[in-house]
Amino acid sequence: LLGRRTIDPELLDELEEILIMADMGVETVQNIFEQIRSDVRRNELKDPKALRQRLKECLLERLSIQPPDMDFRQKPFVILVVGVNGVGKTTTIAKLAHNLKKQGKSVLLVAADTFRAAAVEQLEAWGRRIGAPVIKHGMNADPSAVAYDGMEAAVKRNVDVVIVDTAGRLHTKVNLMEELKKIRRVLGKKIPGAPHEVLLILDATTGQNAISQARLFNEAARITSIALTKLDGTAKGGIAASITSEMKIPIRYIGIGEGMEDLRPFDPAEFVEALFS
Amino acid sequence: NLSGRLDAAFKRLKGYGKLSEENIQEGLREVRLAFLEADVNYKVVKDFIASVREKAVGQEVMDSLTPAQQVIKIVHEELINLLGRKFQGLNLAGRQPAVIMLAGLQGSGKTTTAAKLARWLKGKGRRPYLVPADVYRPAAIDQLKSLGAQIKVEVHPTEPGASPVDIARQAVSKAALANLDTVIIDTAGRLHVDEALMSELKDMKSVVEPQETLLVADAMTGQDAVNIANHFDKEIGITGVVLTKLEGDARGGAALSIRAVTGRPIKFVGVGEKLDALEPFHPDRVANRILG
Ligand SMILES: Nc1nc2c(ncn2[C@@H]2O[C@H](COP(=O)(O)OP(=O)(O)OP(=O)(O)O)[C@@H](O)[C@H]2O)c(=O)[nH]1
Ligand SMILES: Nc1nc2c(ncn2[C@@H]2O[C@H](COP(=O)(O)OP(=O)(O)OP(=O)(O)O)[C@@H](O)[C@H]2O)c(=O)[nH]1
Ligand SMILES: [Mg+2]
Ligand SMILES: [Mg+2]
Repeated sequence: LLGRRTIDPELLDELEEILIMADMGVETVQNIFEQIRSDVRRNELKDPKALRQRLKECLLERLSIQPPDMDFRQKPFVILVVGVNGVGKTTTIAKLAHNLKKQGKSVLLVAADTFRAAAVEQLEAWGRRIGAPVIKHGMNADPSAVAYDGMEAAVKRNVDVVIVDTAGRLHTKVNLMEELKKIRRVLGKKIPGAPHEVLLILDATTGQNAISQARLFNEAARITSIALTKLDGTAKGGIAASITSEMKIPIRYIGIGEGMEDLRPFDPAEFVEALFS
Repeated sequence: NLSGRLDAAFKRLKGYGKLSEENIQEGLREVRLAFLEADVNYKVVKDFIASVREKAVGQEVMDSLTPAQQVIKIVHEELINLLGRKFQGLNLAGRQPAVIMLAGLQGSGKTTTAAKLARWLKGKGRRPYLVPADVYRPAAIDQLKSLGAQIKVEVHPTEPGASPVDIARQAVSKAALANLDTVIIDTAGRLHVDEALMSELKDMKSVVEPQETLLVADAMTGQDAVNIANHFDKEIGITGVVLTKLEGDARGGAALSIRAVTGRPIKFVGVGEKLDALEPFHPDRVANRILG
């Protein structure tokens, strides 16, 4: 692309193709290119290099929503983790807990996925690895009851942070979204202000359905931030741009692997660079 | 929806007798947008539109249909043809016990699908044996054991820390001795670009020689579906696909992308978290979702 010496329709098509193939979505790409094309018409962009720079600025604008730091003066600080099936909720919780422990904080985990086979065992295995106790009930217990017990334990044990794992659920399943609303309410009943953070997990390989996921999870649980997982694959995670620009919800973290160290803070500039690499 | 948008695009077409390059241009543009919104891969869409254009140009507009309806009919037909008209079941002939190997990206639904397939096969009178060959993910072995218990299907007693290839080999021998006729191997989720893990899968395949190597793919996968499917097919060789989580509102364009790039049939779809939520693939359902 940098080899081209003039801005021509082919160059614009090529750039559009890159963004669509990055899962940025037709509407978002069209909006961005409306801006770009008007800049080109007004002769504000001299060459392909300037065009590419302008494009990156447009993308950065959409992605640079800075999340406020988590206020750990709230004790316990309660994080509720939600998302559809298989996106990486449980693994991201382990990574986050490990990170917080490295910062010297005490962490309690709550196994509120009472539905899926071996979900509790999975979180317990992670809990042992990172040194965080896990509050659990038996399989098919009421997740709200586990959430409530988790809050009681967090207060009793005077922990700094408590992270609640929930079952994967499709955002279109009304009864499951109602269950999530109930879990959220119950957390707040026991600890005023809880949950202080509602983290939506999105899989970077997901296409436009991520927008529907973000909307419906936000309606049900009031999402405060997002973690975008599996960016160590070849998917670019362009859905992030549509979601942050449309819903103004910040992306806090990215997942780049299956180990407990594989969590990074989201860096919009790095993300934009990766779109074009 | 698409038919509404095509009606608008073709408003000016009333009174013309034939579909031509010019008059279907805008209509095809609407189809392209709908397909991209449905997550069909950019390049697959390009090829698809080209073949639709070829079939549409020169066609007489039928009296019973509006031009929009006619174009939709051509698109729908082409989509069904591409997705695969006939249900292609599991090929379990040849050496017994038959072996089915499941592979795919992390979290796509392999372990759940393994149990669903076991339940399906049991219902068809076969005697399945579930093999947990994922020794990496915490509690993965427990997960398959728990699912196996739910449907009363025997699960291989995999020891954590064993080698996946050895597990697979031993499981097939054990199944033969126990007179179980269908071995279903659940493997660890892996990236298509992880050379070591793709190589492990290749080794496993050459040792157990499965009749079926099924790519388990998430229906909400975006543009990368082409990349993923291509790598799994080129490096491992797949015989079919299971598309999971289709009961949500994902448009499922990945189905067309995967089919277009590998030519392999989508054999089953996952339509829920419970073990009875597995259906033989029917192109109509997915075609209608992609068309929106
Ligand atoms: N490559 C890669 N794999 C990941 C990442 N995050 C999670 N995974 C893997 O994705 C799979 C699913 O992760 P889980 O943590 O079980 O996902 P979940 O959302 O809790 O799943 P459910 O509870 O079943 O809905 C596991 O194999 C994880 O190791 C990531 O950032 N990169
Ligand atoms: N809604 C829905 N969820 C499904 C379907 N199939 C599987 N799941 C769920 O998706 C999540 C991941 O399923 P798993 O079977 O653990 O996926 P996996 O591919 O084995 O994951 P890894 O072993 O970590 O790669 C679980 O929450 C399953 O219950 C489906 O058809 N619909
Ligand atoms: Mg989980
Ligand atoms: Mg699994």
